Amino acid sequence: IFSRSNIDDDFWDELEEALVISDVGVNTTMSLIDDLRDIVKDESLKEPDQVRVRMRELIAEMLSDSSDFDAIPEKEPVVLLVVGVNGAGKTTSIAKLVDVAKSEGRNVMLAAADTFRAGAIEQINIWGDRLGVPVISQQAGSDPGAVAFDALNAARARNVDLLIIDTAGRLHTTHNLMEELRKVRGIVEKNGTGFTERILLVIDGTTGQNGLMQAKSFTEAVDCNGVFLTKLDGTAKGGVALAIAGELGLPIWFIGTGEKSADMSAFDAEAFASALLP
Amino acid sequence: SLSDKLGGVFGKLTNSGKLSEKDIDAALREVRLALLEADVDFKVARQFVKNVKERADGEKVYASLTPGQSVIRIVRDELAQILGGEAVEIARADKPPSVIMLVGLQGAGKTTLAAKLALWLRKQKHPVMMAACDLQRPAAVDQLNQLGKQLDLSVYSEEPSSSTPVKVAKAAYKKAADEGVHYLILDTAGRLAIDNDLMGELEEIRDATSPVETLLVLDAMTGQDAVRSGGEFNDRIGVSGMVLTKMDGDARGGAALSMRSATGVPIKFIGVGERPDQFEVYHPDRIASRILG
Ligand SMILES: Nc1nc2c(ncn2[C@@H]2O[C@H](COP(=O)(O)OP(=O)(O)OP(=O)(O)O)[C@@H](O)[C@H]2O)c(=O)[nH]1
Ligand SMILES: Nc1nc2c(ncn2[C@@H]2O[C@H](COP(=O)(O)OP(=O)(O)OP(=O)(O)O)[C@@H](O)[C@H]2O)c(=O)[nH]1
Ligand SMILES: [Mg+2]
Ligand SMILES: [Mg+2]
Repeated sequence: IFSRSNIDDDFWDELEEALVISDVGVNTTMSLIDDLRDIVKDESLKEPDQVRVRMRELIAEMLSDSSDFDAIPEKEPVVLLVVGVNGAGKTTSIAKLVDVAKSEGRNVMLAAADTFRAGAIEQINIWGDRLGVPVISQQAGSDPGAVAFDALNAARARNVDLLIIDTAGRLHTTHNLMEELRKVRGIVEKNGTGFTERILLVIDGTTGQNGLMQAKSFTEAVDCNGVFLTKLDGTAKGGVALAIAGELGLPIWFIGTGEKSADMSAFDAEAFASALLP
Repeated sequence: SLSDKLGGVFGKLTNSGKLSEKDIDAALREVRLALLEADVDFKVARQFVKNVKERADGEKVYASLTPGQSVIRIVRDELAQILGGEAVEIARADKPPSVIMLVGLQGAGKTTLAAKLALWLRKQKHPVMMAACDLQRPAAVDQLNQLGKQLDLSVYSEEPSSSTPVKVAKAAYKKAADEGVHYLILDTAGRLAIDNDLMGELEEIRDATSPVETLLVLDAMTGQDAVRSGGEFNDRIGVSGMVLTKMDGDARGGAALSMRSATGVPIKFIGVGERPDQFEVYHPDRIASRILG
């Protein structure tokens, strides 16, 4: 009657390894494995494949956004403030969102509020040009809050459906830059009448456990609503998304899969779970 | 921190000073978890702990009166062995210019580093030139040209729509040679290690300019993908050194330990900010203490 279970120590070790090498992190991995061990007992699972399938379900559940909070609401004008650490992919992700929004017939406008980095304004201007959307900008070195303020007025005047504000990359540990970001967000809040505000956090999919620190700090500073997880077209699995969703309840909205404006998709929890644990 | 965790593991024991195999294993488990939390590669962490265990057994740590401190010391030594090493040198070519090629994943900090490196070399009285070989990212050429202008550093670039990265590299080399430039720094486009065509392009640039240094630019916050990608860059084009960027943040930097352990490539510099002067020659103990927490 007693078939020797193939769910042995080796099995659990392999499962732990699969999750950790995908950047799920030790804490999240251990808590998932604990839950799964209980499930194996309660449901008397005997086959490794069955357990793997259940793990994928647990992961998908963790990542499913149970809120009916729309990422980018359809029937109302939206101002989207895009934030995140240096090089995460903010400017490029904005181009991708413009691509989708335009295909949905929305009237889109961009604000070049990264007034600091060399070539930043030129970079977003090229995207605006390629995608056929206006970019509000001032000269390099100007106050990002002033650009945001200008853009909101221009967007209202031109009946824009979606205004996306690009900001400079910054590390969440650099106090004065996080203060600057709070200020820009404050300006958006005060002057965003007529617009529904959304704060999008861009996280590089190759990031390790620091991704959770980023999500915590940026959310604490400017109340991020959702995440755009980039660079998943490489070999990184983006497992830090689990801790971000699990510990902070911050939903993953979009994923980036390349450098062109078409290279993104809406986040699919099941697909992500299967890619994490094939 | 790891010392606190090990203190916790050994603190529960009586003062008999006699530890069991189980106690040492509990301590080693804490070391492994600490490494994984610091983004150290899974396999590198496992091997590291094996080495620590061997030394702990060999040194009879189980008989020590302060086993926690002994384990910490062994861990620190093992880290120092992997991370430490030769002093930083930038290689010199037999005849100038010496070419330094910067490579790495998208957004790691290559273009910013080009200016930092150029500034550092000029401070040492070397005539330098940077070449804008990223023709793909929107305004990448503008970015490098602006940095050059800000610092009064010479930049060689061509119109992206009518050139190729290899052409730019060759032309820059010729101009640098004609002008007696000591160091030519090639900024390249970020790329995936698994992109066969783009890795081929890098090989072409390398073959055309024979760099004395090919520096892999690695973001300090990189997770488990570090060795997967970095190892592939090394296998395909050969990497002579690494630069760890964004070390002014709070990423633990385990990726550096992983790459160093897995490929032997030395860490030469670190980036500690966005400004061109926020650039330092690497010191092994910096990463060791970050990983230990
Ligand atoms: N492969 C890949 N590359 C990406 C993706 N998203 C962005 N990139 C690349 O990552 C690099 C950085 O992208 P940016 O959009 O400039 O990043 P950023 O966050 O705006 O950077 P800063 O403004 O400097 O902080 C560029 O080379 C992009 O092409 C992605 O999904 N996949
Ligand atoms: N805080 C901090 N930011 C850095 C550091 N190095 C680079 N950056 C920032 O990181 C972002 C990306 O830098 P880039 O130099 O554009 O990166 P890249 O590797 O050339 O990017 P691609 O060409 O798109 O692959 C920019 O916002 C830089 O200012 C660093 O050491 N610290
Ligand atoms: Mg940007
Ligand atoms: Mg670049």
